[in-house]
Order: sequence, then C-alpha cells, then structure tokens
Amino acid sequence: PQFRSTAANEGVLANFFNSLLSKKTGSP
Amino acid sequence: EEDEYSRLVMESSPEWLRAELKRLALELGETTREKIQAAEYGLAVLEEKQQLKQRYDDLDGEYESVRQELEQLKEAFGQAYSNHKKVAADGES
Amino acid sequence: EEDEYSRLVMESSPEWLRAELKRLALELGETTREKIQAAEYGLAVLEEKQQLKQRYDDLDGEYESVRQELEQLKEAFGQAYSNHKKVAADGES
Repeated sequence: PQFRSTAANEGVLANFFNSLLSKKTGSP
Repeated sequence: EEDEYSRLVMESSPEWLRAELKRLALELGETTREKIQAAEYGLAVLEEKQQLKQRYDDLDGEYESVRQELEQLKEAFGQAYSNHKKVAADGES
Repeated sequence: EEDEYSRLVMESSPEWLRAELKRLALELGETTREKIQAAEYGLAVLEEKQQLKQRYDDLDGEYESVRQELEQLKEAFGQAYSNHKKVAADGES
C-alpha cells in the first residue's frame, strides 16, 4: 500500500500493529 | 477448490478429520507467530522512523540558524567593505 | 489446555470435528490476511524511513558546507578587522 504516512496515519498504523499483538493468539 | 475441500470434510472419516484438525492447528500457530513478528517489526520501524524525523527537524533548525547568521555576516561584510572604499575615496580627495 | 483440547478432539463426534475444522480454517484465513497486511505496512514504513534517511544525509551535507563558509567568513572578517586596526594605528603614529 503506497501511503504517505504522516503523523496521523502513523498513529493509525501503530494502533493496527498493536491490535495484532493484543489480539488473542490463534490457539485452536 | 473450496467446494472440493468442503466435500472432503463432509465425506471423510473421523480419523482424517482429526489429522486435518491437528494440521490446521499447527499451521494456525505458526501463522500467528509470523503475524506477531511482523507487527513487532512494523512497530519497531515506525518508532525508528519517528526518531529519525525528530533528528531531521532538529538539524533543519540548526541549518536555518547557521544560514541566517551567514547572511547577516555577508551583509555586514558588504557594509564594511563599502564604508572602507568611501573612506579611502574621501582620504584621496 | 492443549491436552484438554486433544482429548476433546479424540472423543468428539464427526459433526463437532467438522464444525471445529471450519472454525480453524476461517481463523487461519483471517490470521494470514493480517500477517500479510502487517508485512506490507512494515515494508512501506521501512521504505519511507530509508527515503527520510537520504533527505537527512543531504541536509547534513548542506549544513556542513554552510557552517564551513560561515567559519571562513568569520576568519576573513577577523583578519580584515585587525588589518584595519593596524592601518589606523600606523596612520595615527
């Protein structure tokens, strides 16, 4: 995804990454 | 392909289902680890980029102040030089 | 917990196994998509960081040259000023 990551969507990006980390790990 | 798989799931024996379940569970575990790794890496690069941006802004500020100081000194030098020439001309006359 | 799960897999009916298989397949699909998304974003931020680093290095080069020019002009100014004072002193004497 070509995006110009300004400060604003850097925050969005950080939230996205953090959501992946906090999400319940994929245990069956 | 998906239909093929669904048919397989519907028709297969409990043994096949159990083996398939174990396989998927392993694959899900590995994919989850890779996902977490990618997210941690992304966060780290984001952090580094923000720190670099701060260093860039600091350097830009320093650059601007040195550039202005140079402009002022050039002006002062020009001023002093023309004064000097005027004095020399007056002196001669 | 894993043992509990394995026991469940061993004892459950084919219907349960099929439902569980579908659930895992869905979760695996979502986790795979998230992993790919995180990797793409991570690469994009890495690229932006490298571009910013290039801009930083360019600015650093400009800063160095302006700083040197300022040093040289200060020296020239100092030189001109002491010459001027010497000439004035000679003139007086």
